[in-house]
Amino acid sequence: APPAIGPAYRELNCDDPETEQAALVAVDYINKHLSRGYKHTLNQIDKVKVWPRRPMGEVFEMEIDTLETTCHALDPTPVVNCSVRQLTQHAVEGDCDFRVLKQDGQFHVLFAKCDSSPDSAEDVLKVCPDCPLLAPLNSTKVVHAAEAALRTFNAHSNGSYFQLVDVSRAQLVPLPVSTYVEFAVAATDCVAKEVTDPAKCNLLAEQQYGFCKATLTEKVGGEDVAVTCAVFQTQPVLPQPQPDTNAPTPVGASVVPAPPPAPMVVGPLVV
Amino acid sequence: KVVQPGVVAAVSPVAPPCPGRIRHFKI
Repeated sequence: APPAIGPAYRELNCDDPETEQAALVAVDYINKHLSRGYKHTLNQIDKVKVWPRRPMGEVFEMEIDTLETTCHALDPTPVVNCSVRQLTQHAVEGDCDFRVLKQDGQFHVLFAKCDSSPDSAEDVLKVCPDCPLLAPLNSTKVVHAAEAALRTFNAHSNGSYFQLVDVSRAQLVPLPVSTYVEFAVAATDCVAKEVTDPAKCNLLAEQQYGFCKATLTEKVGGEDVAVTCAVFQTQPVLPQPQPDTNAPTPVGASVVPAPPPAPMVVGPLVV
Repeated sequence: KVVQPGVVAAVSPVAPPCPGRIRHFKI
């Protein structure tokens, strides 16, 4: 008999329901393990190979393209309800490599590696010549805008004092000269109206996060700040199964507790 | 008369369509 020819792996259509199921488990995995930036949604499955695994099961080796949504990583909204960041808002894509084990009909992520990159300035300006581009998050203007916005929010808040967690997106707008920022915040054990030394405030044991959008407009002799924050329901600390210890977490990500199964957004609180 | 033995052509598998569909837009 002729020796078996052909690949040792099973070839599967990238749009096969089984491939798609594995890809969705993979994208869900990265979203549950993000603590900064934005949730991503599946855009395209680039490649898939299905390897037999001993003693049982199969491993899906996949390359996946994702797109950034408008939901912050700490936002408990299910990604299915999140909008994809549009080209005019300077979209961001993710390139991911995954290995997903399928055993007894269940998918389990063994390995995940993702890199994200914004669309090129040329491409954004091609579809929208006047759209502001993403700005570096550590630029002086961006940091100042986020800090001024949070100060404004806390000054008008009747509840907890909120600390900055991370600035997740920023754009410098030419006309009127302004800085648009989006950032995550966390509640502390201080009361906003009574804070004298913010350094003495501690994050709540039952972490409560919020997400703010703000515009700082430069004026002659001053600046205007408009900020809107949505405070999310508190997130209980839950133990979570981990993948292979050799598997890296997605770039720019660290492990955080799983969001609650029934998310609810409190707010938004508008200043 | 010497003839070559018949060679059974290996059935080449049809390459699976990858990459898959774009769900939103490509950047």
